[in-house]
Amino acid sequence: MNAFRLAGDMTHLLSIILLLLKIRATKSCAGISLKTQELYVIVFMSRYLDLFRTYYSLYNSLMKIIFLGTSMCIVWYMRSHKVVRQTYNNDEDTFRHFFLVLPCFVLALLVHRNFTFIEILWTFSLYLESVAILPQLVLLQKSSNIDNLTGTYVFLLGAYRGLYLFNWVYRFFTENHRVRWIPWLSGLIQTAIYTDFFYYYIRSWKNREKLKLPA
Amino acid sequence: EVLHEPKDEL
Repeated sequence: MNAFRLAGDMTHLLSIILLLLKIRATKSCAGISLKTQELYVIVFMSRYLDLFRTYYSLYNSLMKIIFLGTSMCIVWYMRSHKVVRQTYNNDEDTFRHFFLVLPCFVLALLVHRNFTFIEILWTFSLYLESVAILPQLVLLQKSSNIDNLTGTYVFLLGAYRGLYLFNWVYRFFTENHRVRWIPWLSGLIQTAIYTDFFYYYIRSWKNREKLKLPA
Repeated sequence: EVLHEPKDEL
């Protein structure tokens, strides 16, 4: 495993830890999109189906279990925890899952490498992950008060796939793999969606201002 | 040549 990949995974892990920390410490999920979190549960469930079928490494299996467990834990907090759920921005988190899940599933049925159950779900998970942040970004645009933890959470979540792009470039030149259009393009689109957010996040950090996204 | 895509990533 190269440094980009490890940095990407650690960034991803850190973003989740930060979100759980925010929820547990402040007993609030204000500014967090339940839609995005639920999409992540779908992403992880469809991608990590191979968890009990193919063994890669202890690291790989552990990380998959952590991502599955924490994503479900976050959704549980937002939906069922009696204090946390009252802080959820129900009225502003209006993006519909359906409009992302259905097109991604149809696309996975049309564009994939092999027509097998596992492969279609794996492809679907990559397509869905690339757009899963959209409800969160829409919610942030509507929020006038984005707290630091939420801003940094989204930043780390975006940076993770960006680091994977470097990892893919590195692997392409150092390993004997073929061109992998599906993860590469999905990852590129995923990172591109964050571009605007990155710009405003870094600007607010440099100027020591509160983060605010233009509507 | 590797026949299948490596799915060793997360």
